[in-house]
Amino acid sequence: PDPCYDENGNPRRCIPDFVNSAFGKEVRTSSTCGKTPGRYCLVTEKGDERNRNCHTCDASNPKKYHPPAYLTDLNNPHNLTCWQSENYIQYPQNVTITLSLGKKFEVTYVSLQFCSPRPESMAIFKSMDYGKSWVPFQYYSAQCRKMYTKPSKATITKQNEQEAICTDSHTDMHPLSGGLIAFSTLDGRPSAHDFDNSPVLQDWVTATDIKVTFSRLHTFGDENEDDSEQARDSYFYAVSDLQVGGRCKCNGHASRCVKDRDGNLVCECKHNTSGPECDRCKPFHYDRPWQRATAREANECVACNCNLHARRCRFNMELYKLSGRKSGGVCLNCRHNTAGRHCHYCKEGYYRDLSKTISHRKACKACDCHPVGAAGKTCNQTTGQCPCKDGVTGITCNRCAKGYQQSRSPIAPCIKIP
Amino acid sequence: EVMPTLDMTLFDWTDYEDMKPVDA
Repeated sequence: PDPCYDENGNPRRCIPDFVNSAFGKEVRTSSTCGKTPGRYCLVTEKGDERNRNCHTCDASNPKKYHPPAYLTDLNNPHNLTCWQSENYIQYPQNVTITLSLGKKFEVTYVSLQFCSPRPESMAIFKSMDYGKSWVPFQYYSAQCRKMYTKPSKATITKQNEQEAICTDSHTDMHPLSGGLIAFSTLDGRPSAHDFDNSPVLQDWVTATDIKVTFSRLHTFGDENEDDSEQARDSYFYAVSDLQVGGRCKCNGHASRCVKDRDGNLVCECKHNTSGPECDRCKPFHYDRPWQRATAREANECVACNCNLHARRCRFNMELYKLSGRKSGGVCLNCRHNTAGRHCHYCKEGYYRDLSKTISHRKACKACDCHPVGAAGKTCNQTTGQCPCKDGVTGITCNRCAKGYQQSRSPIAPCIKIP
Repeated sequence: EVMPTLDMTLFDWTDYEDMKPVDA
C-alpha cells in the first residue's frame, strides 16, 4: 500500500520516515588531530585529584587516528570512536564541522555527544542553499552577551520565531567526557503546536547543511602557567556522535526519498507533484496552484482538461478565482482544429461532428463552404451550415434554390427564373 | 427535385480575377 493514498485510492498527506540524516555522511572539519603525529592528554578527576593520561594522535595509524568519519559512524557506546581536533585552538580561533545533508530536510534536532568537555561556547548554523549562506540556529555559551552579543535565554515570541537564541545550559565543563548537547528546533517556539499552518516555522526547520562552530574551549585555567604545554595538550574538541534528526522535506507529497540517476537524494513525489522537494506541480497538472499537503487536505496537483487536444497548459489565477477556486488551467496550442481554454469547441472554419465525442481526434470537420455560392467561409458550429448568397441553398451553398438558375456572375451566382 | 450543383466553368471572371478560386 502507498502511504500517500488511502485504501480507496484517494490522495492523502504522506511524509518520509524520521531518520538521523547525518548517519554515514561525510563531515568536513576545519581541524583534525594527527596530520603530524602529536601528543594529547586526557584528564580524569577523582575528588580533588586530577590526572592526565597522554596519548598520540596519528592520522596515518588506524589505531591512533580520530577522523571526521567517526562523527557519523555507527555509535557503539561500548566502543566509542571520537573525532578530535588539534590541540588548544582557543578563542578567538575556532573549529568548525560542516555536514551536507544532500537535500532539504526538516530538522527536528541536532545533537552532539562529546568525548572531551563540552565547549564553553559553541554555535549551530544551518544553510538552506547548500552552503552558500548560513543562518544561526542556536548558541550555547556561559557568556552569551560577550561571545555572541545575545542575551541569555531570551523569550521567543511570534514575531521572532526564526531567531536563534543563546543559552548557557549544557555549558558547564563537567562531565569531562560523554556530555551531550541536543538542540530541538521547535522547542519554545509559540507556533510549534500548529506547525502545519506555520510557513515561518516550516522555513525555520528547513536545512540543506548543518555547521557547528566550537568557539571557546573550557579550561582549568592552567594553560598559561609555566609547564602549560601539557596542559594545552589537554584542551581540544572531541565528538563521538553527531546526529541530525529530521525528515526528508517533501511538503507532504512523498513517503520517502531516493537517489536519482545522478546520485542526488530526491523525494519520490506523488500527487502529481515534482521537484526535489515535490515543491511544484508536474507538467500539464496546472489546473490549480501548487500547495503543501496538510493533515486535512492532500492538495494534489490536477491535470488540465484539454479533451486530449493539447499537451501543454498554464495556470491562470483570475480564471481560478472566478471558478470559485476550482479550475484555472488554460490549454496551449489546441490541435485537431479545436479552440477554447479546454479545447472544447471547434475553431473558425470548422464545425462539430456530433457523431464523435469532443475528445475524438476528428471531432471537428472543415466547413467546406462553396467558393462562389457561400457568402463566407465560417459555418455554424453545430450544423455545419455555411452562409449562402441570395438564391443559393445547400449546407455548403453549392446549388441554386428552387425557382432560381445559375448565372455567369460570381457575385450573384443564382438569379430568379423569369 | 434536386438542383444541379453550381458549374464553376460557367462563371465569367473578367472583372473578378482577384476573387477567382485557384482550382476554378
